Parts: sequence; structure tokens; C-alpha cells
Amino acid sequence: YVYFPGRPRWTRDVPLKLTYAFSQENLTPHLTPTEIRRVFRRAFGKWASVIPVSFIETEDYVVADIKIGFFGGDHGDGEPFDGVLGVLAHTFSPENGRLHLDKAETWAVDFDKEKSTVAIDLESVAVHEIGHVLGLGHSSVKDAAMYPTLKPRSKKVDLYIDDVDGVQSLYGTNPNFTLSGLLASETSTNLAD
Amino acid sequence: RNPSQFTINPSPDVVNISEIKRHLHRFGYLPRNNNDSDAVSFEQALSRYQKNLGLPITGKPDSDTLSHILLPRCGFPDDVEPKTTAFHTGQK
Repeated sequence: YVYFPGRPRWTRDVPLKLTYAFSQENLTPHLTPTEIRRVFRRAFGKWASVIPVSFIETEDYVVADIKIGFFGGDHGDGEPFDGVLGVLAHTFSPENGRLHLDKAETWAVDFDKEKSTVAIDLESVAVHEIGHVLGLGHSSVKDAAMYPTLKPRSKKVDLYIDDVDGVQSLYGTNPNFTLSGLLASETSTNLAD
Repeated sequence: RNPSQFTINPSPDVVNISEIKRHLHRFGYLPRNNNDSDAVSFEQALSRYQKNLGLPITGKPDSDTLSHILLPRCGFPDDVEPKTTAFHTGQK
């Protein structure tokens, strides 16, 4: 795992509470708001289970710590998106909190329903981008959630030991976290795969 | 980019050197003003890319590397230099 240069992190008191909100005008036509909220709640939950941080959804996009939206092309942050596939999403380092997804992608939560050959799993990208929101850079470990590439129609939603080591070195360990629990989930995922 | 480029197993001739350089620049491996004669830094940049992506480090645009260059990915640079501005705003 790597940090960002200067090792930026959210510097409030532990246990850390971060709010998140969605830009209601900037969602994706491929999923309902309910599906999007459910996916992100699950993705935040993965990180909250390993570090003493809780994520609370709010309606107030302006005030929220983490601001999530789907944007197309040039959307004013100096890093325009590039259409279908290519760059899927990007995030800013702490304590900025902006998490942007490319509106041009065919976002999916269920590949049994979404048959497109270029469908991208929203939960896999959400887990990855939340890692950046917290202060992790890209990992060279292919099984890690923080590995930079993702094939269409593939899923990678669980944290790998490399992700957990990195984020716990920034924020400490959730008192309810057990390494055996993580390894068990990895094993079950591998078996499922 | 149209999806036809992104077959899972692209043919190496789909990607040319300038596209590889654009990719390496985009994700923090090459400076913007890298000129064509600077072959050494191209090979070094490619080796760093291969190391960061957990690929065999050859310094050459082999098919494994080309396949990864064509995969969809996160827009965050891999090699984030402190001077990287767009994504390294830090404070609110």
C-alpha cells in the first residue's frame, strides 16, 4: 500500500465521524438512487469495519465531508473524464472529500440484469475510491481493492490485507475488527470466485 | 475512447508508443515535456509502471503491459509526486 505524499488523513478526533452525500442532479441513469445509496452504504461499511471511523449519509451535499457525484467529460476540476471505459472515477486526497464517477460508464450492481459488455461494477469502484478519500494511494497487489485497474463485468468488493494494513496505519484498528474475520471473508470470496 | 479498443486481450498493435507515453504521463510516470529522444526515461517510466502494477519488470511494452494499459482504471495517478496538483489539494 502507499499513502499520498505528505500522508494526508482526516485529522479529527477518533472515533472519526464523516458525513457523505450525493449530488442529486448528478447521478447515473443506469441505477436508481436507492441502488446507488445501498451500494455506497455497503462500500463505506467495508472500511468502517476495520478502522474506528463511521460514515453517516446526509442530504446536505454542501456541508457533507464526502461529496459523491457522477459527472461527464470536463466537469470543472481539471481532470475531465474520457467517455466509456478508460478512466472510471477519481477522488481527491484528504481532507478534500470529492469522489467523482464518470457518468458515461454503464454502472451496474447486478451483472445478471445488466448485460452490457462494458458494464462496470459500482461497488468495486466505490470501495476503491473510498480508500483514496481516506488517504490510500494505489497498491501493486493485484488482489487489493486499491489496485488501479478493473476489468468490465468483474467485481472486487472486499478489502485485502494490504488495504487493511494501509488504512489501519493511518487511523488505527476498529476494536471489533478481527484478522480471522477478514481472512474468512477473503477465503469465502476466493471460494466463490 | 470507444469501447472497441478495450477488448480483454487487445492485440499489441492497437497501442502505439505515443499512446503509451500519454498513458504514462497521465498517471504520473513521465513529465509532460518528455521528448522523443529521452528513451532512457521512457524505459524507466515503463519499468516503474510495471512495478506499480505488479507486472514483470522488463522496461519493454510487452503484451502483459499493453493489456494493462488498455484496462479501465481509476483516474488517480499511481506515482503521485508532491508537485502533482489536481489530485493533491489536501485541505478542503
